[in-house]
Amino acid sequence: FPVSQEKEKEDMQFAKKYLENFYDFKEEKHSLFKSKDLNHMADKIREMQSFFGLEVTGELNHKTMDMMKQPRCGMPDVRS
Amino acid sequence: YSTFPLRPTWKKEDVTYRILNYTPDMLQADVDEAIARAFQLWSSVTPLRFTRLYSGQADIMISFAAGFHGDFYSFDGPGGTLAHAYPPGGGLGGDAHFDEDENWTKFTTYNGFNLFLVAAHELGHSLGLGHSNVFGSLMYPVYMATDTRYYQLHQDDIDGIQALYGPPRESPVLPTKALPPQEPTEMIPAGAPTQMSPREDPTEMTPSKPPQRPEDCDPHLTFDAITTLRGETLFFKGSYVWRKSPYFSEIEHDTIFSFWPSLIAGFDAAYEVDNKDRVLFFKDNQYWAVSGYRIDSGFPKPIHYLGFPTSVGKIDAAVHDQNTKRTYFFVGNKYWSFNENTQSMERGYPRKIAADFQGVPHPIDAALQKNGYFYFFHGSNQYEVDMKKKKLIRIMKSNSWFNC
Repeated sequence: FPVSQEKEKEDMQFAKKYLENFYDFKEEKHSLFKSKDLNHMADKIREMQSFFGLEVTGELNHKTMDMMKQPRCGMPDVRS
Repeated sequence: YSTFPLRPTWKKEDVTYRILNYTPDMLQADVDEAIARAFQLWSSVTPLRFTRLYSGQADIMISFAAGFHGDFYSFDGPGGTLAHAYPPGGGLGGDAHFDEDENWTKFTTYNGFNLFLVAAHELGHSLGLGHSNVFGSLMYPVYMATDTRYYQLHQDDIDGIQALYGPPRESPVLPTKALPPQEPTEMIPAGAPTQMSPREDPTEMTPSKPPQRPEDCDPHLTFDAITTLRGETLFFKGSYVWRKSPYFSEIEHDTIFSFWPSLIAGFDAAYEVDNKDRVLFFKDNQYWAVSGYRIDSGFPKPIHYLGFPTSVGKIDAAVHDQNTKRTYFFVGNKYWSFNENTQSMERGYPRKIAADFQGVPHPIDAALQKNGYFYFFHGSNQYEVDMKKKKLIRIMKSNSWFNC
């Protein structure tokens, strides 16, 4: 069934936090260019999908969200 | 596998750890065992040796905490992040933190997280390994509910840790049966205690050499069980064994797992029947028989097979008398005598320890026969007894065997 708006927002928030914690994603809080921000995040999603051997799409699809929600170690997967 | 930036490692092979607190989810002994086993995974493939400290600052400090716990990585409640650990270094370096909001378990279940598995992963970080994207490796960042009874490291983990520390040195092996005569001739002839001058101390069998680990000489050191084994003397405590041999001066300190991986640590009692090359270990209401490394088939067996009444749930200590072929089992304030030839308990037992071993307190933690004397260990003291005369000769510190 289609995902509710509220759920989508929650997932996006969860994903941002995940990418911040484990893939060195830094949301540029005051960026004027929303699209740049999204591109940056899509890059990080691609990096995470590649690490876990998922299909690399850059999109927050179901499988990617599932992997993000797995219990795991708190250390980052990649470091700058 | 991956490492941390600048590949931090411990610049020594002897690394210490300390367990600062416990989760209420598990028995403390089970936490100790899970952590010891986790360290054993890494020490078995590197030259590293891990020694537990019970006080002061260790290289790797292990603790359980929930939410914010003083570093920059607060935990997040049940699920999500389970634990984290820091690469080798001072201060927080090497420390491992476990999220107390998780349900920690001794075995792999589906409603909790196996502490041994998570600890083994975090200790990989404590030693300098980063996350690996190899599915099935221990350093894969996502928890995998795995059967841990015969857990082995993935080759990727081994490659990673050996890239940092190299392979293990040759490990010492237990002497085989064909040994030269067991006792150096200057030892005390059996059964003639009066010839011993008070200054001669039979427990100092080898030229004194400073002990390797400070806690060997902790005056409060106690033991769970003690036995001889092919001429050596093994002192057990928790998951560890001190090994004293007449052939080399150093006291070895290993995990029980490294000799008998399938035996549960934390023995209650142990004794050797030397003429059968057999050692028996007791834990709770079960006992195992081993010959060297090999565990005899058909074990564990209930202790009641030996003739104890069902009211006896565990053994405090056991010692075999090589001269009379009797084994004495100590439980609370009583003791039994077991005839190893007929494999049966002797009539007229149990008897009161106080009646036959005056001056020896109970419960007895461990017992040993050596050089014609019996040594009964109670807390941090041991009581040397002449068995023929059932006479208390003297009292010493329990760890006087460690060249302190």
